Amino acid sequence: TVGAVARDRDGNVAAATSTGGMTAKRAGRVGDSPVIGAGTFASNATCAVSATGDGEAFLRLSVAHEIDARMRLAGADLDTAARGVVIDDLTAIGGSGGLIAVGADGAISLPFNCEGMYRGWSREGDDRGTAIY
Amino acid sequence: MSTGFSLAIHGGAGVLPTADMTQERAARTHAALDRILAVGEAILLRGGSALDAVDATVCALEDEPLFNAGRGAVFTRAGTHEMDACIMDGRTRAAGAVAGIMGPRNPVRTARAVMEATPHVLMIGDGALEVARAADLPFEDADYFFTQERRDALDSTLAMEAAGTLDDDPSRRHG
Repeated sequence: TVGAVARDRDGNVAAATSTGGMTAKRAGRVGDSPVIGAGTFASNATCAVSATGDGEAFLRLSVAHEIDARMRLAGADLDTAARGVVIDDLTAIGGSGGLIAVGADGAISLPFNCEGMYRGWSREGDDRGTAIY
Repeated sequence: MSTGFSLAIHGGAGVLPTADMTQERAARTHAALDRILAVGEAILLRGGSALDAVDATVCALEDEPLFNAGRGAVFTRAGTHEMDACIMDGRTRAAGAVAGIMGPRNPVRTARAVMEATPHVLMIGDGALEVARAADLPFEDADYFFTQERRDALDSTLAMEAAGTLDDDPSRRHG
């Protein structure tokens, strides 16, 4: 699975995800990537999210929308919301994986609860990098 | 509130275990992430939209066989490819998604065509392929998506399943 999230100079956010799914998956099996609110989500009111990992777990938790809801309804900041869902909730149901998220304020969060996640980030005039583990 | 752009990309969480990751492989992966990050940065630096940035960046990720999407996607147990993709615009909450398709070189472009050329959000199979053809998107045959590494992963997974030795390594579930 691959994905990107962005916040442009006008403050608009967007997300995109694409995947081959799981090795040796049954024909017809679909994971979280194409399901809005599970593996992919974007709203200028809060954030944009693209997820990767155990698709069934991300579907059951509605991961991407859950992050939006915690920011919108509980006033959580992006990283608190994203980490809470991935490190606490996803782990609690035995799911594994990670996600990338950008906030309407330009904040970036890249949590994962497995060995690693291929990732890159760039904030204009600020931090830029790539990492694996 | 920052006025500059922010961009993040991922190539999946099913990373090779540390023990299997050679320095050469790690260097290739970092170089690919760096090159693809620059695709999105170039669009954002000239004032482009977040939507165009994620569209172009995910296309570049799909074209990179190191990652599980587009060229280099994993195989189903039948030895075929079934790809899914999605794009969403935070300005309007417009969204397009496709599932279970094989053919369009860049599945994320088909998802965008669903968003921009139909009243729907999620489309599957042949209907989604019709939208891709109507949008004149490039198609590829099965060989284009094939990589020996993914074929070997399928064969070893099926062999372990048959032998009852398939471990529950979560990264295997990540494709």
